[in-house]
Amino acid sequence: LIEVRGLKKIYTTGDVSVEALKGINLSISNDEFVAVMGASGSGKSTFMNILGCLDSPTEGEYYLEGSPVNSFSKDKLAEIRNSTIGFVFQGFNLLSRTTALDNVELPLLYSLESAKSSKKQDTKKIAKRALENLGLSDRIHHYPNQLSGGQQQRVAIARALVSQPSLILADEPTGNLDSRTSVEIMAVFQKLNEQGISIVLVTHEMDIAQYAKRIVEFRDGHILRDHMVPRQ
Amino acid sequence: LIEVRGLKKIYTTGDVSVEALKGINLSISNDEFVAVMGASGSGKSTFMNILGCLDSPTEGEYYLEGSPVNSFSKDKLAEIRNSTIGFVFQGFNLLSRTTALDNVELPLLYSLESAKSSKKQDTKKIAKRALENLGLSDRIHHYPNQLSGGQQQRVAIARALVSQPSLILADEPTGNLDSRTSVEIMAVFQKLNEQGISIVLVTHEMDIAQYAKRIVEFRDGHILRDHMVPRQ
Ligand SMILES: Nc1ncnc2c1ncn2[C@@H]1O[C@H](COP(=O)(O)OP(=O)(O)OP(=O)(O)O)[C@@H](O)[C@H]1O
Ligand SMILES: Nc1ncnc2c1ncn2[C@@H]1O[C@H](COP(=O)(O)OP(=O)(O)OP(=O)(O)O)[C@@H](O)[C@H]1O
Ligand SMILES: [Mg+2]
Ligand SMILES: [Mg+2]
Repeated sequence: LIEVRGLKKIYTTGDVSVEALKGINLSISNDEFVAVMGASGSGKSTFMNILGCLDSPTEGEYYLEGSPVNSFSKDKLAEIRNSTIGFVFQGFNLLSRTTALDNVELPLLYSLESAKSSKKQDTKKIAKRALENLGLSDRIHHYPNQLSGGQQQRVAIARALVSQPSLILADEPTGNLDSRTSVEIMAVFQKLNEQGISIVLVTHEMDIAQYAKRIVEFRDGHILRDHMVPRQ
Repeated sequence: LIEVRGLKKIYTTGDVSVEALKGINLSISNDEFVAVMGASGSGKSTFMNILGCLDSPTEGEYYLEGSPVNSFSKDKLAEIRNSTIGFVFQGFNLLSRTTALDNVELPLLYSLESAKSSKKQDTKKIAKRALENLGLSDRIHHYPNQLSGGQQQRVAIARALVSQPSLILADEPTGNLDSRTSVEIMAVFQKLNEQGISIVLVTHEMDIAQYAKRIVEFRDGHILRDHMVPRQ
């Protein structure tokens, strides 16, 4: 599903360069559930942004489902970002002037234009259900600044799941959630993975990483360790 | 130090009301180190915003150092927010068009105007040191969007500490930090508490709460439990 070779990312600020990724080699097959861990600033989000086709590497190759991503057209990339991949951002990235319901509906409107599934009137229903599944049925018309941190995070998760992507990239999806809600979210992810959806999840909490089947540890732009999680 | 009685907070959105706090009674003395826990949406940040004089209750009283906060002048409130209290926001609240160094310097510039300590040329030095203490010496000229999630969080923490406040209110200060950095941050908080600084810290991680001396548990706008942490 995912193949990266010699992935490098260098950010240049004025005359200062930061080498966020220093040569990542990694393969992730279909149905995998991978946890990505590592120190703050070790390159996890940079890696996720490249996997999610939201940013491109300075060097190296990224193959998604066998095809080189740098060969994809603008349309193909947009379709991947909105339908194939569900992305939960570390900072939520909700539109502040848009209600929870409309934020979650967005990926569906894109697929609508690209003549994928559901009719227009269904998209609001589908978005509503996604929010209900995350315990937000009585917050659907709230704006992000009218939601608690954990509620904003759950809206971001609902948005990532709503178009039933085949790959979920979640960057610290439980950072703002209490233990009980975190366990509920991880149960949702586990169920989706059992149904065949591939998941790559960044977390700094070992309890959360234990839900995955494999842990990849980043350190200073490199992969330090890559091992299977012993079955519980 | 802190005395709240019958604290209520109701948010009204259109014709819908949300009762975020339903009558909080709580006392916190000097030198205390209190962890606030509870489910997502249970009222923790709302409570912290009122304690931090960033918002006012719909009902009830809040006494800070014996005086009723609702009697404070605008200037007194501004001084409290910038010098007396160091606030770490759940969402960081960094100014996006401002470098890490300048973000951290802000509270000092306020005290400067109010003819408190340090001369102008020192404020940049003091801010620089605060960032160095949190391992960000090589990021001081970066803008927030050029920083990782955990680095942004550390800038927010540096800003809260820079004016040497007597009370620190930290809302999920380790949510985006790896375990090692979290432990370092908690060690800083413990050291400050031993020096007499009072700390109220919201967290959803029990490991983090264990650093505190007392745990107050919120549920649905109420205080469910309030107990001391057994000495380790
Ligand atoms: N500005 C607002 N307008 C309307 N409702 C609000 C507003 N701010 C918060 N709320 C609601 O008040 C309740 C309490 O919010 P609060 O942010 O205090 O929760 P919290 O305990 O900090 O949650 P979390 O752990 O998710 O950060 C939530 O249900 C939230 O939806
Ligand atoms: N736009 C940018 N410009 C300059 N440097 C950047 C930029 N984005 C990230 N960096 C730097 O690249 C490094 C890796 O950042 P990244 O966000 O990938 O780390 P991370 O592992 O996700 O960290 P965290 O756990 O704190 O979220 C960091 O040192 C950061 O300062
Ligand atoms: Mg990150
Ligand atoms: Mg909160």
